[in-house]
Amino acid sequence: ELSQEQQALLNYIVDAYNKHRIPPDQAKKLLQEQFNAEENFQLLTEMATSHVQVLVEFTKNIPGFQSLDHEDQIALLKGSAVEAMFLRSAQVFTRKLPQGHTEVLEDRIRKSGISEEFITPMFNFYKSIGELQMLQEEHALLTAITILTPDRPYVRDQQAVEGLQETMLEVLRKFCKLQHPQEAQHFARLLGRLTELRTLNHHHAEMLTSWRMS
Amino acid sequence: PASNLGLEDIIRKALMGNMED
Repeated sequence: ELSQEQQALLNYIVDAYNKHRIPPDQAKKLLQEQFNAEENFQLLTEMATSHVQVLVEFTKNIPGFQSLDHEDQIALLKGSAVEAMFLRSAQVFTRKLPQGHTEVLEDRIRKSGISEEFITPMFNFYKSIGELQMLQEEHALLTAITILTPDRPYVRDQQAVEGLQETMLEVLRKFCKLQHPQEAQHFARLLGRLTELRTLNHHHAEMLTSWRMS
Repeated sequence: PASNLGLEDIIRKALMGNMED
């Protein structure tokens, strides 16, 4: 069972996750029809920017994060922003969107000048996330766990970060046991997505350079 | 606009909590 304290932590994280999201009017822009590659590039850049802002607001609510060394806070956010962005955007592709919206989004990304070699791993990731039928608590916790990754570049007090991550992992482990009693591997599969995210992180860096050049 | 700031600048600004301006 989740202890009272763990349950309170989970509720708090999920509230923060739901409260800090991309403003609906901006998200709606993604679904309008008539953009060309240049405008798609601009739109996706704006979306990425506001996603980073949303991520920081969410992260401020992770208990203990703000008591970390200030530069470590920046190193953690800088190191995890891309992964958190893919994790969150995966949710968009797996939530039951009204008819056709997913296709419009996918089409927009395919037609924004990003080369195929980066698009395929991205949509494979979205598919593998979709197969897990993740609950919002799992999305919120996995995002927090991704951000609290101790071995990001430039993080000095790795032990402090590890302590916070351990707490989150324990809550997620218990939550998975409670919510997916018949699926013993569910927790392990969720953590497996984190490794997949790291390869996406690497792809993303290359994708940006090639995108800028084209 | 924020979108042509570097990633670290956006993070520092947001952490400082003055994203409104």
